[in-house]
Amino acid sequence: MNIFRLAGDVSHLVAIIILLLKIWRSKSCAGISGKSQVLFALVFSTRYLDLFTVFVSVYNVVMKVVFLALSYATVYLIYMRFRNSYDSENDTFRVEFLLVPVIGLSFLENYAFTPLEILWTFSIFLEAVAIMPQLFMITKTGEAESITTHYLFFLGLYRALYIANWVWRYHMEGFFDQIAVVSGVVQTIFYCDFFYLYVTRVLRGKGKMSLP
Amino acid sequence: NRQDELKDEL
Repeated sequence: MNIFRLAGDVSHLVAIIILLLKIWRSKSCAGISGKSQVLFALVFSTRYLDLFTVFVSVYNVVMKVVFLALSYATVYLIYMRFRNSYDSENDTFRVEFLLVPVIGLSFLENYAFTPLEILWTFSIFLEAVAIMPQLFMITKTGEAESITTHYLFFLGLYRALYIANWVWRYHMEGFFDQIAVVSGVVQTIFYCDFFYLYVTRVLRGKGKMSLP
Repeated sequence: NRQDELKDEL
């Protein structure tokens, strides 16, 4: 464990909690892409199956359980508890355009052709594109509430910190996970455009982030 | 390779 990865995991946890609290306190999921949240729950479900096969550390187990619980709680709030505020007209990204290539690629490119490895690889590739429905929804509505942008900021920060973690581990441990790194870099690139808008619009105190 | 190495990242 290094400070970059720890900060990345904390940033990821903060993002998930920000979103969950926003929905719970405002009793509404307007402007939130339920599809992205379902994809994230799927990412955790397919990646954390090793909870039942290997013990890494208490931290590892606790964080995986927390991420699973919070992501399912978020999906529950969106599609069940506050479903009447779910903005389905604007949450129209075709997730099959993400799932089909990701499934295909995880069968082609993996470390071993075993169920756990293919599911892990699937979760890595899926996480890279899971935010697309949310970013698409923001471009469609032309704006995002500031809390939603904070959620996206911390998600992007988590990815940027993981890249720093991989640079650190490469130099300190000679560690290099090609699938995770390539997919992680692609995922981080998707946030760059958002980061620019976040800094230029949200942090300038405009409150909402409205796209040009 | 990575398969038998411990996957310790979240």
